[in-house]
Amino acid sequence: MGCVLTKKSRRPPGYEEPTVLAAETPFTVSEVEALYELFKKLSSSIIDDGLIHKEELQLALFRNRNRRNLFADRIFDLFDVKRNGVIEFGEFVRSLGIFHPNAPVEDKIAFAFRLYDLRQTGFIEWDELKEMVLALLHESDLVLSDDFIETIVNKTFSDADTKGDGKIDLEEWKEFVSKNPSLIKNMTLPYLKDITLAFPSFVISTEVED
Amino acid sequence: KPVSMNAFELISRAQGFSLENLFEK
Repeated sequence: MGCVLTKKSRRPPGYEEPTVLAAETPFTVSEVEALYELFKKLSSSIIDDGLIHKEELQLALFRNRNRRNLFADRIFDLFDVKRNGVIEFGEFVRSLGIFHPNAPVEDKIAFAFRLYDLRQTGFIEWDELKEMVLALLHESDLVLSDDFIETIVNKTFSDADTKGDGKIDLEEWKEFVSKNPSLIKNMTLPYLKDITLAFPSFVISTEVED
Repeated sequence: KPVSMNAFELISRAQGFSLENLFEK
């Protein structure tokens, strides 16, 4: 008996049909298929199992698999919706959908809140904000005095923590972003609109019409 | 000297806090 390896059987665990993902995200079917090309590349960079491991995400973001980064850790945790230690294709597409230029702003605001709520308490706390500032300074090899960093964090809290309870809740965050819309600029990746140009190989193999 | 810098603004602008590198070839 022969063994026929069909295209379907080669799909990794967690693979979801592009038509399903396109219906639930701002992406078209073609764009989801192009994202699959990107996903395949990322998910085979260290362990070729069709799943993105944390080291693979770090490698893609920083060209270094061993360099721990606060942002990469948070992104990984938020993308890993099932919390099983890997990012599956469906999780990858749904999460990236939030970064699409056409995604609802409310989704971007909520995602940024969860990103900055480092310990997932439902609040952005003073020490979390300071930790993020320290992380970005470390990232950029910038040195600022602790006093200066705390002044910046204090000032930000005095503007954003309108209830004055020492922590920023989602409601305060939404209000703060509405006054400072540039804060969610990093929640939009214009590149996602051109994803089919970046990964054109799918055009030859695409099975579904948009 | 008043500080007008916003900590979230700093974070959101930081290169290391961006997903853009995912798309670099």
